[in-house]
Amino acid sequence: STVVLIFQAPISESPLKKDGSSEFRFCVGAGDRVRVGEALGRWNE
Amino acid sequence: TSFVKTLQTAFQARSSNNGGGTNSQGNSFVVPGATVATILMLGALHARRLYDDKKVQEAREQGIEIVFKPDLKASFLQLLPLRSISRFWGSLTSTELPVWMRPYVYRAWARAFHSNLEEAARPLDEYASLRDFFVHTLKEGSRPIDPDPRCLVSPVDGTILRYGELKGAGAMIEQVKGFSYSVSSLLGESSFLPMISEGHMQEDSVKQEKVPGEKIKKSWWRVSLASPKVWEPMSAHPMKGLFYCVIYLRPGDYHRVHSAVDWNVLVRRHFAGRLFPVNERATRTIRNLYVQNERVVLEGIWKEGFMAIAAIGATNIGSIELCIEPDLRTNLPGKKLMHSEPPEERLYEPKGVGLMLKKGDEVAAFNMG
Repeated sequence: STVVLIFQAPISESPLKKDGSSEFRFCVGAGDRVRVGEALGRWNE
Repeated sequence: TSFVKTLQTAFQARSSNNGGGTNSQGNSFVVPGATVATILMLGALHARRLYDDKKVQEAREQGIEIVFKPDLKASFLQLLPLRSISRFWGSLTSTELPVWMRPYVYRAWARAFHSNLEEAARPLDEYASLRDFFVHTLKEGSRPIDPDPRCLVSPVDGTILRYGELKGAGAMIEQVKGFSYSVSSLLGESSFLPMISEGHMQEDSVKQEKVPGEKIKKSWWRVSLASPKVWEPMSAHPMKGLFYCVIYLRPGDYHRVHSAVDWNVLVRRHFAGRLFPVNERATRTIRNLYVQNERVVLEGIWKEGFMAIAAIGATNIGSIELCIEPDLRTNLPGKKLMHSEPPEERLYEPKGVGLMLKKGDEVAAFNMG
C-alpha cells in the first residue's frame, strides 16, 4: 500500500527575500525510512 | 509439485519394497510433503524478495534511478481477477487460528517482513487471525509526535519514494523516471486543488482557490476501457508552495494512517479502481499505477492552505477503513467492467468546516484483502 500526501506549505512571499527563511523544506530523502510522527519537513516563521 | 511427485514416487517404491502399503500411509506422507514444499516455496520467494531489495538498494547507492519500462508480465496482470484474488486473500487471512499457533504464525510473519513485535499493543495470542494481527495498534508512546508547530509529520510508517514541489502545467508527480501522472487524476476531477490558470500566474493566488464541490472545467480528458479516467495536464499551474510526498508501506510496516498536521477534512472520495500490486516492480512497469488502483482521498484545509491524503490499496492490502467514517466499505466485489466511473464523494458536515483532526490522530487503516 502507498500513501500520497499533497499540501500547501509556506514559501518565501517576496522574490527579494532569497535566504529561504520562511520556506518549507523536506527533512527526509528518497529511500529514507520514516515512522508516524517523525517530521517530514519544516519551515520558519 | 515436482517435490511432491518425488515424495510420492519414493513412497510408492517403499510400498512395493514392503509388499504394498495402505492409502492412509500414503496420505500421511504426502500432506507433510506438501507442507514442506509450501514452506520451501515461501522461503524461496522471501529470498528472492531480499535479493531484489538488495539490488534496488545497491542501484540507489550508485545513483542509478529506476526507469519506467512496461513488460509482458505487467500486461498479464491486467487480465487477472486481482480484486477476487485480493478478497480471497482477505478471507483466508481472516481465518481464526488456534491460540497455541498464533505466536508462531505472527513471529514467522514478523521475521519474514521485519515487523517489530515488541510494539504490538496486545499479547500475540489475542489476535485471532493474521488479518487482525496485521492491522494491530501500537503500545502507547511507540510513535511520539514531533511537537514542533512548524513541522509536518509523517502520516505512516514507510519508505519515502518521491517528494518535492509541484510546479509546471498539470502538476505532475513522477511515478518513476520516464513516467508521471497528474495530481488531478489522483485526487479526482472535483478536487479543490489550488491551481492557477496560464496567464494568471502573477495574480493573487488566494483568489484562485476553489471551494469543495466546485467542478474543475472539463477542458479535455480521455476515457479508456483499459484505464480509469486520466486527466491530461491542464493549462494551469499549481499555486505557490504546493508540495507532495509519496510513502510506500511494506507488508511488515505498521498499517495505520495518522494525521500529518492539525486540519479540517472537508471531503472524502472513494475511487473503486483496480488492485494492482504497488511494489517497486509494479511502479516501474504499470502505467498510472496509483491512478488506476482503488483509493480513498481525503481533502481539507490546514493553517497553510490545501491538504490532501490519498490512501492507495494493493492486491494484498486491498481495503481501507476510515476512522472518521466507519461505514465506508472498500474492496467490494467488482460489478462493472469499466474502471472509469467517477468516484463516490461525501462532503463532511458542517459544510465548510468538516471534521477536525489533530496532528497524530488516527485517520485510517489498511486491511488485508
